[in-house]
Amino acid sequence: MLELRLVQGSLLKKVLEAVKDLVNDANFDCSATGFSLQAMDSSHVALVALLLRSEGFEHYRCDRNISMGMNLGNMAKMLKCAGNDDIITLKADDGSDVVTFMFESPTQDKIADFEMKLMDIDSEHLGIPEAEYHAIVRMPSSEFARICKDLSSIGDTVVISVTKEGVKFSTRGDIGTANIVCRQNTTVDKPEEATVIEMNEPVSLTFALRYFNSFTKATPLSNTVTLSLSSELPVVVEYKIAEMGYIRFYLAPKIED
Amino acid sequence: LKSQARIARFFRSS
Repeated sequence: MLELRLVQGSLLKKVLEAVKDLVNDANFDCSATGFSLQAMDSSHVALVALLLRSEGFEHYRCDRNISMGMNLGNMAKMLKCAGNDDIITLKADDGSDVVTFMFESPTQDKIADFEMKLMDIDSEHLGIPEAEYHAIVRMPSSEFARICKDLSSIGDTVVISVTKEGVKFSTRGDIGTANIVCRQNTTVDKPEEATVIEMNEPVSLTFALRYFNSFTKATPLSNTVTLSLSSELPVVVEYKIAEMGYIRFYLAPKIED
Repeated sequence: LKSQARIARFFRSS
């Protein structure tokens, strides 16, 4: 028996909007730790890892570890039917091939349940080792989204370089080149508006921009985003989900042939 | 020239 009640149902709606274009089908894993997902995009270049910790749910019942295969496009369609202020409850019986999403309006005057078929998904689970990153950049998520969108109108790839001067995003295309440098800026009114750069070693990596633009669909989940970079390692683009956990996107770099 | 690496190059199957 599985029963997860999330008072801030809009979080789950936002999570689905953030991942549905990157991944078609995925297994959601439910354990005492929380509700999680790990999945690769169809070209196996990017990986998404989601964790919503059990403590973040108002009610969390998961009698045994369970993995539920879902089509994320279909799940997003169902969650779009929930209001932004609705409480969302996920329910599944042991051995069942369906999951139920229950939506309750805040005043309890409207209660809806949507039942969705589960699917068997044979997915590869990857172990992600702890890594020491050469550089970690925290910046406003809206600023990062703006940079990715702007650069993708010029080129297809971005070079991210971190030096003591700041973090530089560069691209080139048929019409020309673009460089955007963000300097560390901690003298702002609100902490979420700061750009903070922790650098152990300078690092420069090249990535396909279209994946970054996909990751920025998670912008409504967090005011800030963290980029963790190391030479020859996938970049980690992390959006923290307040009080609950995170959504992390890993993107493999382009490497020398 | 750079080519696109896949994620499994860095993380092992668990």
